[in-house]
Amino acid sequence: PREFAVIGLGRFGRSVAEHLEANGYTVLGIDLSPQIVQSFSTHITKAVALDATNEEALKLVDITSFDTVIVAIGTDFESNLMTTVALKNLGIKRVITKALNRRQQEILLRVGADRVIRPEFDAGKRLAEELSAPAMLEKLHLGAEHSVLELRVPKSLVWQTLAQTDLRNRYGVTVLVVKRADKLLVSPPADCILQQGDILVVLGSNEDIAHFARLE
Amino acid sequence: PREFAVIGLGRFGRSVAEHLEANGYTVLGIDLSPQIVQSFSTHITKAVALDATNEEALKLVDITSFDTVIVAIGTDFESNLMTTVALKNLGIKRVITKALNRRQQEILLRVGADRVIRPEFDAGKRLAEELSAPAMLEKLHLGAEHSVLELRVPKSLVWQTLAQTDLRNRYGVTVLVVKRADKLLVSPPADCILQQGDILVVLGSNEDIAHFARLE
Ligand SMILES: Nc1ncnc2c1ncn2[C@@H]1O[C@H](COP(=O)(O)OP(=O)(O)OP(=O)(O)O)[C@@H](O)[C@H]1O
Ligand SMILES: Nc1ncnc2c1ncn2[C@@H]1O[C@H](COP(=O)(O)OP(=O)(O)OP(=O)(O)O)[C@@H](O)[C@H]1O
Repeated sequence: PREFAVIGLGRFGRSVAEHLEANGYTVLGIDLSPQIVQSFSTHITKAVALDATNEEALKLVDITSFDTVIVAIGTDFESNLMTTVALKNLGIKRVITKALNRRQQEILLRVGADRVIRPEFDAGKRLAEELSAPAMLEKLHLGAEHSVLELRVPKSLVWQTLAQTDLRNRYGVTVLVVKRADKLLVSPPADCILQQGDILVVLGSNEDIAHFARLE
Repeated sequence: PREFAVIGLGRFGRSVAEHLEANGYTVLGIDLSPQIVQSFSTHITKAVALDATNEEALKLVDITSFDTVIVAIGTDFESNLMTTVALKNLGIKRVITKALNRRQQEILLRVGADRVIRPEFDAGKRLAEELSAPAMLEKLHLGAEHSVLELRVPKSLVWQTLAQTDLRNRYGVTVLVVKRADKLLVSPPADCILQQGDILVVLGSNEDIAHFARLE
C-alpha cells in the first residue's frame, strides 16, 4: 500500500504522518482544526479540515481508498471511538487507533479497531527496560520465548576468548555478532578474544538474556 | 543502582515507575497532586505529594540519594524545566526529562538534562517504521550504520536453499538465525531450505536492510 490516512494531527499523529512521508508514502492528514491543517499542509501530501466522526465527510475525501487509517485523536475519547467505528462501518481494512489507557484500549478493540497503541505507556515501558539493563543497548524479541540482545561486553569477559567465556553453558546465550569499532565479526570463532569496547549481539531465551544482561 | 525517583505521575511517568518496580527496583514517585499520589501509592514503593520545582521540598525527601531521576511533567513546561534545573543544581547524576517537542528538547538539554525523551514523537516514528516494512517484525540498530532485522521470510524466497537465495551478494544481508515454529537454527547451513512461516533474523547495513525488508 502506498498511501495512508492519519486522523488527528497531535504530536503522535504528526510524527506518524511525517515519518511515513519521509519513507516515500503518500499521506492524507485530517484534523478538526483548520489552523492545525494549515500549519501542517506543507509537511505532507495533503491535509484537510473535517470532523472525522462524520461518515459523510469521510466519504467526501474518499477515505475508502485507504486500506490503513491511523486514528490519533487523544483527549476526546468519544471522538476517537466514533471515528474508529465510522471507519470500520465504511469498510476500512486496517484501523490503528491510539488509546490513553487500558480501559480505552479494550473498548476500541471491542468496536473493531485492528490495533490499539498506547504511546506514553509503551515509551515508559521502554525507558524502564533500558534503565533496568544498563549494559543493554537494544533488544528484539524472537517469538514469545527468545530475544536477541545487543550490549556492551561485560568487563568480566574482556580478554577471554569466546571459548573461555563458555557462554552457552554458563548463561545459555549464543554470540551471533561481535562489533568492534566499525568491524562486524559474524559467527565469531571460538578463539576470538573479547576486547574492551566490543559490542555483542547475543541470542537466548528471555530468562537467560535477562540474566546475562546484568553481568558486570 | 537499585532505586529511581519519578517526578510527574502522568501516563508516561506512571508507566516508567510501574515497570521499574516490576523489574525489582525501588521507586519513589513524586507528584504535585495528593489525589494522584494517593491513587498511585499502592503501585510503587513510596509516593509523596510535593512541588518538585522547590529544591527544599526535594531535599526533604532525600532526592540526592538517587543517582537517576526521571522528570515526566508534560503540559507545564515551566515546571518541567525548573524541576530539571533544580535536580542538576542538587547534583543529581542522571536526569532524564520528557519533552513535548524539539524546541523543548533543546532547551532542556541546554540546562543540563542528561537525556530528553519525546514519547509521542518516538511512538509515531516506530509505528511509521513498522507500517513501512510490513514483513518486518522487529529491528535493532547495531552502531550507526547497521541493523539486525527480524522479518517473515519473503514469499519469493520460500523453497530455495540459503545458497540459492544468495542473499549476501544480491542484497548484502547475512542470515543469522532462522526461526521455524519453536526451533532456532543459528548460523544455518548453506543447504538450509527456507519454508513458509519461517522467521529470519538478518544483519546488514541500514540501506541493505531497508531494501531487503521490502522484498515480497
Ligand atoms: N472529531 C475530530 N475529527 C478530526 N480531528 C479531531 C477530532 N477531534 C479531535 N481531533 C484532533 O485530534 C488531534 C489530537 O488530539 P489531542 O491533541 O487531544 O490528542 P493528544 O493525545 O493530546 O495528542 P498527542 O499526545 O499525540 O499530542 C487534535 O489536533 C484535534 O484537533
Ligand atoms: N511542579 C510539579 N511538581 C510535581 N509534579 C508536577 C508538577 N507540575 C505538574 N506535575 C505533575 O506532573 C504530572 C504529569 O503532567 P501532565 O499530565 O501535564 O503531563 P502529560 O504530558 O499530559 O502526561 P502523560 O502524557 O505522561 O500522561 C501531573 O500528574 C502533574 O500533577
